[in-house]
Amino acid sequence: SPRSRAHVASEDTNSELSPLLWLPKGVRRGYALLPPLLKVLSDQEHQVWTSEAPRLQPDSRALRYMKRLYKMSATKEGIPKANKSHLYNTVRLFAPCSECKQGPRDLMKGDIHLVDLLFNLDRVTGLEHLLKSVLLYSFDTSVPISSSVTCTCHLFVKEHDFSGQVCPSASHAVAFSLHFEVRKRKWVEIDVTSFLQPLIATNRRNIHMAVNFTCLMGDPHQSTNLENPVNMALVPPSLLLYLNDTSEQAYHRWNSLQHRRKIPVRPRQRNSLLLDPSGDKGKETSQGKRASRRRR
Amino acid sequence: DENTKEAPATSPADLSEYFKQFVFPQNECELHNFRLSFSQLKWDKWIIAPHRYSPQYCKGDCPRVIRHRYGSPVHTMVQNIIYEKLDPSVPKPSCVPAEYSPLSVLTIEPDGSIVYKEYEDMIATKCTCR
Repeated sequence: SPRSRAHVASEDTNSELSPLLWLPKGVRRGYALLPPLLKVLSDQEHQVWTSEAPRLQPDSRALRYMKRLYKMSATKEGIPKANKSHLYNTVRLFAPCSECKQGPRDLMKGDIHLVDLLFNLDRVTGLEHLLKSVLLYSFDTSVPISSSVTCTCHLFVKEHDFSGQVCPSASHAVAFSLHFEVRKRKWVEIDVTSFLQPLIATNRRNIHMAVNFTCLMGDPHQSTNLENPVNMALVPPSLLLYLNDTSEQAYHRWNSLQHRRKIPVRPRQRNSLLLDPSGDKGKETSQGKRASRRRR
Repeated sequence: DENTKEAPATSPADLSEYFKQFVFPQNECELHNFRLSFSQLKWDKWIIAPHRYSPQYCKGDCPRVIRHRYGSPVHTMVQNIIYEKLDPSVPKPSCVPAEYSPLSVLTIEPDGSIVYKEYEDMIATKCTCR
């Protein structure tokens, strides 16, 4: 399995490098920058590194999304921006790695868009703690512009039961409904933090779920009737994990902020845990307004 | 006391000689710019951003009498005394980074997933002697 391979590789690397350059015991190979830094430092490894097996290439849409997130989170020089609204120092985007064909037993009555997804989270290390998880849909814009769309998303987490079935059966489910203007969005993020938290907290390496995502034209709030379903050419969603890496190599924003701040820290109400990658500026809550007015 | 014996008590010209030993070195310890691109290391296949990285570095001589100018601890002076008076095999204080700033890196993992991570201490921003 990929996991055992990575493990073996790290042992190999250690045995070939001079002991001075060995990874400290217990440090997993998952720190993207460390292994190549160590390899470049021991010259004889350099050729080996360049000839390593090619990496799987991510989807261009996913790359575009993460480049945008990078621009929002870091300056041109690559230094993390000092805005205080986000706690994460790691964001991982996973594409689903396989889809199961649906058996008759699995289809729910009336579901036509049930997609089965498997995410492999091997790259998440033990020191990366989950803050938020999002299912990320990208839209192609073939839907008529300036239309209002209402979507509902049914999410089923699947557990492997040992009845020998290749695809596991559904275990527990949750339904989301959201409404947005297609004109503005290329991406739709569905916050599934509370839903996936128990799974990820138990260090589950594979998350298996089925998603039913259907969209109708119109806006239920403005009493327009929801009309015929919108045929959205949907790419299966990616899974976005916002994490706080507590390892030494990771940047700990709060440490450096506290270090710089001379006046004692006053507890302040934070109105949002995380930077909103889609670019919406956080709306200041009335409490926030009052606090800033009082400060003024 | 030995030194004071040397100090000329009368002519100003000799005084300037005497104080010259406390003047800071011409190429004193300071931060130098250094900028690299990940393509030079052939890493641009998997490091998506940033394209360029300026780690900087510290270089220069450390003066004998060091105090607050470099924010050096008192130990630095003691090390100089050990080097000069007791054991020349003990190295003189070196010009090293004193403060860093972090760096955000966007990389493609071997399994094709994408990771944004903020790394601590990746860009030297200040130098010291110690």
